Amino acid sequence: FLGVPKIDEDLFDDLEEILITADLGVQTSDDLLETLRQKVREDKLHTGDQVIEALKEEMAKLLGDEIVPLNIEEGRLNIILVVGVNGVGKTTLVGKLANRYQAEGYKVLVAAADTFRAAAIEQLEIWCERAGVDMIKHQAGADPAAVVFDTIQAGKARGTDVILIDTAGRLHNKGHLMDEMNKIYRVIKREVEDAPHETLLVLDATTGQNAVLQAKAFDEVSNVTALALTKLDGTAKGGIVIAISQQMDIPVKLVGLGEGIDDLRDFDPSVFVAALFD
Amino acid sequence: NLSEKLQNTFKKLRGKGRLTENDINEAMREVRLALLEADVNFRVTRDFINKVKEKALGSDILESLTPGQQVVKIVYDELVEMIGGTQSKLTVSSKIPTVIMLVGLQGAGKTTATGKLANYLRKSGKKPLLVACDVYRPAAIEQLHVVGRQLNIPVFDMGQGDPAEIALKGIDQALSQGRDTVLLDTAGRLHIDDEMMSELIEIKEEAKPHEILLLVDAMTGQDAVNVADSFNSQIGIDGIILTKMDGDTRGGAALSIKAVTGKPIKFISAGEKLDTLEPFYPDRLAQRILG
Ligand SMILES: Nc1nc2c(ncn2[C@@H]2O[C@H](COP(=O)(O)OP(=O)(O)OP(=O)(O)O)[C@@H](O)[C@H]2O)c(=O)[nH]1
Ligand SMILES: Nc1nc2c(ncn2[C@@H]2O[C@H](COP(=O)(O)OP(=O)(O)OP(=O)(O)O)[C@@H](O)[C@H]2O)c(=O)[nH]1
Ligand SMILES: [Mg+2]
Ligand SMILES: [Mg+2]
Repeated sequence: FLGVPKIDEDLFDDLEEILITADLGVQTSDDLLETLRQKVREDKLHTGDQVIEALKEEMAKLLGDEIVPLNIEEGRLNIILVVGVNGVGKTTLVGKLANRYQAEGYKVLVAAADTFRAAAIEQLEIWCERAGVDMIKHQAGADPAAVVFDTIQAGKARGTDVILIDTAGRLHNKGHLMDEMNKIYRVIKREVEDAPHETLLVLDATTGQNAVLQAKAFDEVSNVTALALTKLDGTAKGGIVIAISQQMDIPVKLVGLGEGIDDLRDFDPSVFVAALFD
Repeated sequence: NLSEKLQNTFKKLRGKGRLTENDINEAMREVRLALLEADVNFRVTRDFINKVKEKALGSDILESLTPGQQVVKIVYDELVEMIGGTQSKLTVSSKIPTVIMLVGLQGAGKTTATGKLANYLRKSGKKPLLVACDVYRPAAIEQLHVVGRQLNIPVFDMGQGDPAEIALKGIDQALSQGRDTVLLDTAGRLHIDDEMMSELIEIKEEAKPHEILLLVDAMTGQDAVNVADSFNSQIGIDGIILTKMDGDTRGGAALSIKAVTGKPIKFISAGEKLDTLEPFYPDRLAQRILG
């Protein structure tokens, strides 16, 4: 289908199918295609290939065009809060990040703030052992904000560089759970200046339009600063992040490409966009 | 919502007198938008719209005083029919134990559903045994034990052994303990992971489950058809459980999956607690998808 010489409605129909099937959603897809039609009208694009290249550029533009690092600085206690709905890959991501920062020479401490789900603490403990980092936990059923508070105090005392906070999965339409998240967020804000330096919303690449609602709701209670897109090793394209980028100014910073500790990549917009056309 | 949008569409068209096929196309655009926004698959939506348009044109809609309402009814009825009837019946084997295998992508809700299903079966007089066939995920076995403890339902595990062997030993255990239903919790896996799908085929061949249930997260987008179609063609599924329906996702993936596999949605999981498994009602899901 690439190498198509002429620009006609068939081309635009095919592109619409690619975009919608990639979970960009109707609105974002329509906006992108309209931008292309405009360029065609202004005689700026003459072949199907040029239209496709222009489409990729427009998408990369929406995604911010460059790799953005996590907000980690030397010489301070950095706090990364990991949030998201159930089962998206938060605990696994915390394990991967702990491993990465440990390997880069940072002193890492993990907060086991999912005190609710069956064996959540045990699961995280195994990841911390694999990464070679310490973990602060309370008993199951404890107040997650208390775990966070204790971890921050321990971090200050030990000269920790990076604290990673794993939280319980929660659906964003559950008011009491989002209140709990807001409480955790405020504890962090109060205890450390400029913290959390990163509130990472984890999104499952298989998720459809609901991801936009997730981003808005979590942003409201915990000031989301970056997105992590997991399970991109499946067949889902994760295009919903383009829709989110269009509506909110939140960069995608990380990608999960598997269940192993090293299956973590920095988000590269052009690589991501190219993959939408595979 | 769709009803209101269609009322508006037809209100604008009203002044022109008789409705034409083009006017119906206008209404179909609204329906298409609603379905795509609800995560119904692109091609499933296209086929659905074609069917509905045909029905609309075949009806007396062009003469109707309330075309908007009529279109909504045609769409709703077609949706309910496509999604399928209420069939929460699980296969029960005449020779115990009945073996039920839960499969699906990572994080879909299998381990939790294993407990929920066991709880549900116990309420109807069954004696379930949970079997831990996920030997990969950190603390997966412990998670199933916690679930079993919370329900006071026995759990069988053999640590990180061979899942097919664990399933067989679990079935032996059920027989020796007088348990009549075995629930196999399997590891989350990708449909494109050949090694893991081979493992699933092996578990199936050894344990010979009477019921294979595919767990699908209700917020799954366009990829739902790929996953369901692949699992169904590789191991064959008997039914689907839609999870996390206590969220606010519209759940269009359900329609896509039913349309592509023809397999019934048997249960809805709507909560994290172990008593939140419900039978599936197609009319409620139809309402939800239409928003
Ligand atoms: N294929 C694949 N699987 C992943 C990825 N990230 C996580 N997983 C798997 O997804 C499942 C859920 O991961 P968790 O880390 O437990 O997810 P979570 O968000 O912490 O879940 P809750 O705490 O229950 O809300 C596990 O089976 C992980 O191994 C990924 O990038 N690719
Ligand atoms: N709100 C809600 N959460 C659910 C539901 N079903 C499962 N969960 C949650 O979703 C997350 C994942 O559930 P699991 O049972 O661990 O999923 P899984 O399919 O076994 O995951 P893997 O074994 O890693 O593939 C947990 O946080 C569960 O509590 C549901 O119906 N509603
Ligand atoms: Mg977790
Ligand atoms: Mg599991």
